[in-house]
Amino acid sequence: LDSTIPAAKQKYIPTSGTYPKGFLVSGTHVGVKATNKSTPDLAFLASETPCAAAAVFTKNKFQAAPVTVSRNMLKRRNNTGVRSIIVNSGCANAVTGKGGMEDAEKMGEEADKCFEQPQDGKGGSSIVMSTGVIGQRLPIQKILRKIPTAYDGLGSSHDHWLTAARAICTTDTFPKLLSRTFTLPSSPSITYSLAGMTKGAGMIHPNMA
Amino acid sequence: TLLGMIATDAPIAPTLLPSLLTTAVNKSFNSISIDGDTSTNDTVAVLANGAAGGKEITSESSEDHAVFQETLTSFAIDLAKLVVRDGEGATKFVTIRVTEAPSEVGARKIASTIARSPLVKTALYGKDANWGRILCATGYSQISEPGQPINEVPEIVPEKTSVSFIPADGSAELKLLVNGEPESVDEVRAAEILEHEDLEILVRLGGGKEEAVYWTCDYSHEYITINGDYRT
Repeated sequence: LDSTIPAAKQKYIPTSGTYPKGFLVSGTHVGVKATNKSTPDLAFLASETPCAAAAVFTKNKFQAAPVTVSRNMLKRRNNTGVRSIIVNSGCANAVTGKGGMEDAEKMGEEADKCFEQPQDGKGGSSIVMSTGVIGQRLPIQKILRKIPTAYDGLGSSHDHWLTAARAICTTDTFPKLLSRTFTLPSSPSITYSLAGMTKGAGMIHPNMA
Repeated sequence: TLLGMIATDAPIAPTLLPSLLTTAVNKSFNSISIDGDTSTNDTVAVLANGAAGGKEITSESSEDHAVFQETLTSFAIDLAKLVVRDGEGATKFVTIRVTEAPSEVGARKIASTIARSPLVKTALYGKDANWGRILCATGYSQISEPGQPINEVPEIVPEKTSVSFIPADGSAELKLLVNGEPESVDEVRAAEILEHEDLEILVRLGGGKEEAVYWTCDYSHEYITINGDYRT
């Protein structure tokens, strides 16, 4: 386990997991914050096939650009045909005006380019998220250059999931990753999986819809 | 900021996924508070690709839907709790349960208000069984409703309100206030309970059958240090 993680928190980090079929993830170092020389700060979660998707977003009136871009994408697609989630940490791309909106759109478009998905007239198919400091523009070229690297690094192992969970962290002291299996009454012989990662340590009183 | 991503290989109809997620998030991520600030970026997304096969869930009234809802909600609660465990500078993980309420909405407002009270949170950091601050937060929790004087709040009847600490080790609850009357608190026992990282604060309103749960943490010096240093 990572020695930078406080001893009291090590118990919350899984050492293995059971992850859902057809999903691939990665965590890649971009250096969104200039001081970050090696820690992964770009997470990519992709499905091998188009998915159903849904999201809830902050009700804060000053919604960050990726919130607006992602909500519009899901609405346009009627929650269908989604391929990936691309997330950067280190910069929230919030209160960044029209330029910030363009940056968030470019992140989604670059992620979309990784998939050979026929155009269906509904536009992009990637959810975009950002977290970090408010009021600064993303170093968008650095991020765009690394999205193909993030795609090449996709995998389904526990280490891939844990690295992705680490890549979304800001002031978090440990990556937050869980997985679980379950069955459904109509198909008792099939074992389904759920996997999830989350981040957050401060500015936390969510009110999402 | 809170971000969350959930992926499943179960087959869920796209039309059902938004309500499944909303229900799960209301009981989980929308029921936590670290510092009372709502971010500009909070987002939780769920993806379902159906790769494991089986029959697609297409009806809200199906048994599969109910099972998946329960699974997703409990999974989201576990994820949300991890966020609270990593609250900036936190030394305590606190469950706030408001029960015997006439409405769930009222119970949620009270739980949320206690969860964001700086004085409750600093008392928890100081290992102080300060039920007065808990009661104070309970009492003003509805004032924010425009045009509602405090004496018209139906959820809170001081003479019926009770506050207890529920120890994390499964031992007996410590009653601090019963039906509006303060108990003679065993300070040694209170100190023992507050030594644990985990604690539950139970507020019984004595006026109904609804309940709500919030998860929060304490405020420590470290919170100020971290956020005095974090630059925009």
